[in-house]
Amino acid sequence: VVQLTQVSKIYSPGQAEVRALDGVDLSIDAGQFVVLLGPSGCGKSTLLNAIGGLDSPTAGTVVIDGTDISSLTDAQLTRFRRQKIGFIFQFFNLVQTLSAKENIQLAGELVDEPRSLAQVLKDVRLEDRADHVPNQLSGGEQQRVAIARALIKNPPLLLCDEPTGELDIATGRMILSLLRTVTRESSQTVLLVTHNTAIAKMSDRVLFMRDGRIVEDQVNEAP
Amino acid sequence: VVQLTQVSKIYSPGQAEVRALDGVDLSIDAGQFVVLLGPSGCGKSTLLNAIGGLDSPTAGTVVIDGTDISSLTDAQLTRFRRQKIGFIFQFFNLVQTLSAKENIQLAGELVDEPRSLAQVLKDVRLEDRADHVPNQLSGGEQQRVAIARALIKNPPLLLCDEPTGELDIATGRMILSLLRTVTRESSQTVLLVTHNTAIAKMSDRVLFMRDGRIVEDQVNEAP
Ligand SMILES: Nc1ncnc2c1ncn2[C@@H]1O[C@H](COP(=O)(O)OP(=O)(O)OP(=O)(O)O)[C@@H](O)[C@H]1O
Ligand SMILES: Nc1ncnc2c1ncn2[C@@H]1O[C@H](COP(=O)(O)OP(=O)(O)OP(=O)(O)O)[C@@H](O)[C@H]1O
Ligand SMILES: [Mg+2]
Ligand SMILES: [Mg+2]
Repeated sequence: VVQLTQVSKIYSPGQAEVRALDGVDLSIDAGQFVVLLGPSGCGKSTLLNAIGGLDSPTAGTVVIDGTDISSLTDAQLTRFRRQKIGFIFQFFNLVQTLSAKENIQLAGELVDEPRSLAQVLKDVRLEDRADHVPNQLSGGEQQRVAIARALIKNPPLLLCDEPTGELDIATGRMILSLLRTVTRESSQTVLLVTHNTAIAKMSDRVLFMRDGRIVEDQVNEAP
Repeated sequence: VVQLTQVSKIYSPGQAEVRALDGVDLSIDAGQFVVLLGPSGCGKSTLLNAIGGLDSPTAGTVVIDGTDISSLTDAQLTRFRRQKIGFIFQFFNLVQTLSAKENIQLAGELVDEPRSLAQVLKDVRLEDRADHVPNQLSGGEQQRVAIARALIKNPPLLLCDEPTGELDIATGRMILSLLRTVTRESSQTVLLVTHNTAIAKMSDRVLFMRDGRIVEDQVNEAP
């Protein structure tokens, strides 16, 4: 499903050069639930953005479902991303003028077979906040809208960037087991960045990143 | 230093009423390091905003250092807040067009005796990212800019809203012990919202919130 070969991303603000990704090789099989850990600034979000086609790498190739995404036109890439990839951003990216329900519905309309809106609202425990716009929601509630927005699309590939950063321990655990169950039922492939080491135990594989490289790759025998 | 009496905050978006704060009584002595825990949506950020004078409560009084902040004019409240209160927001609120260094410097210029810019940059480990603007920083790096911006002011009262939500375990622990040490040296009063229960053990007092009320208040004998 996901095949990265020598992917690098190099920024040069001023004189100094930042190697956010430094020759990453990675392949992820269909249906795997993979967790990505690493210190702040090591390149996790940059990697997710490269896989999701949101940012083009400086070097290397990204192949999703057999398609080299750098060969797509902008219009093709947008359609590919809408259909195939669900994204939970680190800072949510909610539409500020739409309610929680409308933010989620908008995502569901992008695909042919979305999940039910009522069900995903219930899954993330936001039924009684459905009509609130983002600035009428707490930090954790906004994060849960972002999670529901990705889930409703029922995408083959789900990329999650610290989906429980604003949640208390109990709510975080509830959300992580929801992601685990829902994606297993419809055999979705998941790459999830987290600092919550408890989830690493629930995953199929755990990757460790440091300074733009994947330095460890552990398979969990019995998640 | 902080004295709240029957503070409530009630929103009424549409028909339903949300009691974000529901009659909160709270007093915090000078130099105390107090941690605030509670599930997502229970009113933690609303409480911090009420104490920091960023949002006026529907009922009740907020007294800081003997001053009832609802009696201040807008201009007086702004000056009071700049001088007396440091704030680490849940979503950082960085100035997007300024570099990390400039964001921090701006805060230091608000007070008479700021800490050294070079020192706070070193404290949060961002010396080599000082010239990056927010969109050239990772999530955790932006959070650390927000932390340095509050620290440089050396404020008598420091309000922190989940200051380690975007940080990995190790960086989070480093930041929390920095906050603990720095505020103890200059006997600052701290109210810190967190989901990181390890810090609760390092604090003087732990408050638990639920549905807009403080339901537990535990003193740590030997933090
Ligand atoms: N402008 C608003 N209008 C209506 N309801 C609001 C508004 N702002 C906040 N709320 C509600 O008030 C409650 C308390 O919000 P608050 O942001 O204080 O929660 P919190 O404890 O900080 O949660 P989190 O841990 O998720 O950040 C939430 O349920 C939220 O939906
Ligand atoms: N536009 C940019 N210009 C220069 N450097 C950048 C830019 N964007 C990101 N960086 C740098 O690239 C590195 C990797 O950033 P990335 O956002 O991938 O980190 P991360 O692992 O997601 O960290 P966090 O856990 O803090 O979110 C960081 O050190 C950051 O400063
Ligand atoms: Mg990140
Ligand atoms: Mg909050």
